Amino acid sequence: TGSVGTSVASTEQDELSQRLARLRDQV
Amino acid sequence: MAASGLPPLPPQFKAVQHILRSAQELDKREPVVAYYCRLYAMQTGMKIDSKTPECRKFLCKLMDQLEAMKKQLGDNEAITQEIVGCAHVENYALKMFLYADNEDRAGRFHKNMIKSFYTASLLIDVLTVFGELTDENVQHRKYARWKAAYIHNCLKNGETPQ
Repeated sequence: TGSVGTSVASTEQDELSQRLARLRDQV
Repeated sequence: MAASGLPPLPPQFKAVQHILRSAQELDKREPVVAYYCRLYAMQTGMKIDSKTPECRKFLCKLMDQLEAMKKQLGDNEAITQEIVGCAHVENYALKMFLYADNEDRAGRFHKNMIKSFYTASLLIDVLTVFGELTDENVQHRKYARWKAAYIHNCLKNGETPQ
């Protein structure tokens, strides 16, 4: 379950990074 | 922090507490500066902790606010072009700094000028979202932060700042 939790956190982190990049027109 | 529409600030994000408070205070009269204050808080928060649930929740809400602000201010060049935004935030920081510095040189010491020195230093922090600070900005930030702390302590202890 540890790795599943880490994977979910990592996906959400990526989503935040993507939203930040879109916000700053860096995509 | 609840009044700002954000969840309670996780303790990990104490470092951005003051800048988020400044953002709230600037929302009406300087929305562009308020937007970049939140962007700075967002970037800093993501570097500190974007994994624990309470931090993720907070950052997601902050991102919602940023996206809504960008939509609302979308036709403003200071939002669509970061180079214009950088100049705007820098000018406002300098305005705060010069107001406090003039009061200081005139020997008028009060809470508002302390706050202006401190806000100027916070806004120079915000400029780091655009890239490396100039030497002048680094010096202004150091001076403003020191002056704010020094005058605050003098007034608290009933002393006259030199």
